[in-house]
Amino acid sequence: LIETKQIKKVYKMGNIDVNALRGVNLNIEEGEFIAIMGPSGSGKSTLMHILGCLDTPTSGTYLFRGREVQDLSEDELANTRNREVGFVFQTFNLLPRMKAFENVELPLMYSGGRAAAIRKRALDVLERVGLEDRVNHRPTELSGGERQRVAIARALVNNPKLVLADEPTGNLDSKTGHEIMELFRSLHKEGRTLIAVTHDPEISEYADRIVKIRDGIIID
Amino acid sequence: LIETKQIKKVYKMGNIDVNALRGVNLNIEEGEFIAIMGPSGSGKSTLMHILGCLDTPTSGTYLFRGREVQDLSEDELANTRNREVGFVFQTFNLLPRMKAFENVELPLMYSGGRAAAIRKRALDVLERVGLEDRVNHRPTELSGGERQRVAIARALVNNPKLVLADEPTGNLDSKTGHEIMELFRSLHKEGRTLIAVTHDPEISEYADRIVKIRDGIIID
Ligand SMILES: Nc1ncnc2c1ncn2[C@@H]1O[C@H](COP(=O)(O)OP(=O)(O)OP(=O)(O)O)[C@@H](O)[C@H]1O
Ligand SMILES: Nc1ncnc2c1ncn2[C@@H]1O[C@H](COP(=O)(O)OP(=O)(O)OP(=O)(O)O)[C@@H](O)[C@H]1O
Ligand SMILES: [Mg+2]
Ligand SMILES: [Mg+2]
Repeated sequence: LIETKQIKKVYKMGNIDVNALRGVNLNIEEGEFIAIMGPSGSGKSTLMHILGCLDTPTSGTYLFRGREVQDLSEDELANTRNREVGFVFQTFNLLPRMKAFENVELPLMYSGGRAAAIRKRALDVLERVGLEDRVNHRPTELSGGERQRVAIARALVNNPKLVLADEPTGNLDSKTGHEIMELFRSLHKEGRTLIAVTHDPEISEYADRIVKIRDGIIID
Repeated sequence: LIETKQIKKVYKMGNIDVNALRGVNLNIEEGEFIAIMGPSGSGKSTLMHILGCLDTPTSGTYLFRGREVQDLSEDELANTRNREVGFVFQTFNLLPRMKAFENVELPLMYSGGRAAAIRKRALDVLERVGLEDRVNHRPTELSGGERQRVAIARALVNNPKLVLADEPTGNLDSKTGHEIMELFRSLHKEGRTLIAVTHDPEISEYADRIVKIRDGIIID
């Protein structure tokens, strides 16, 4: 499904270069559950944004289903992002003026569809993350772990084949984190591909394999 | 140092009342290291904001050093917040247009003092959290765990007697989280009082005691 060769990402800050990724080679089969682990600042979120077609590498190649992502048209990219990939951001990225269910409905608005069906789907997935009593709260009216779960729900609402989750249980107590793990496990059993940046041992122990990153390269 | 009686916090949303805290009684001695644990949405951050004088309860009393916080003048409250309390927010609350060192200098600006001394103090505490190479980055140019550490540095820059940390290692890998724990341990040995909301067993195991919250009340 995913094949990257020598992915580099350089951030230029005045006369300083920050080498966030220094040549990442990654092969991920469809249906795998991968845990990405590594120190703070080692390049995990940068890599996830590139894998999710939300950012482009400075150099290197990224084949998604055998096609070079950097050659895709704007339409094809947008389609991949909206239909194929569900992204849980480390900082949630919820829209502050929208209620929880409106935030979760948003990805469904692009594919057309009846409003009632969209509403039902959003409420169903919010229930799956335990937020049925919080659907009308805006992000500022939610706890940290509740915002995290809205972000997870939004990533799943479009039934994506590839789920990219950047530290999905960082703000959750162990019981709620376990429930999210169970949700990911059932998604995996349905045949989806999951890539989770995590330092949660429960997630890394369930994963098919662990990819370790340090200083912008994969080690081991 | 801290004594609360029957603290309640009710959020009104239209015709619905959200009872975030339903009568919290807490006694904390100076020099204690307390871990607060509980499920997502149970009221931990709400309680922390009240303890840090950043929010007021709907009812109940809060004595800080024997004085009712709700009777303090605006000046006395501001003084307590700036000089006595260091608060690490669960969502960091960094100013996006300021560099890391400028964010950390901010609490020192209120107490007057030479610019050179303020700069040095900010850089010292950023070094203590491992960010000496990131001091000129703005929050959007930092990883999640780096932002969390800037928030920690900013909370400590004023040498507060009371440190309130709301999930301070949620975005950190185990090694970096351990370094933060060691920093908290040394602060504690210096005689400071620390209250940390956490689901990190390393922090809860070091704590003098664990306060458990569920549905807005303390249990056990
Ligand atoms: N402004 C608000 N209006 C309405 N409800 C709110 C508001 N702020 C918080 N809440 C609700 O109050 C409850 C307690 O929130 P709080 O942030 O204290 O939880 P928490 O224990 O810190 O959770 P977490 O571990 O997920 O951070 C939550 O269920 C939340 O939805
Ligand atoms: N826009 C930017 N400009 C400059 N440097 C950046 C920028 N964005 C990220 N960085 C740097 O790139 C490095 C990698 O960042 P990244 O967010 O990928 O780390 P991470 O592994 O996800 O860390 P964490 O576990 O703390 O979330 C960090 O050291 C960060 O400071
Ligand atoms: Mg990250
Ligand atoms: Mg909280």
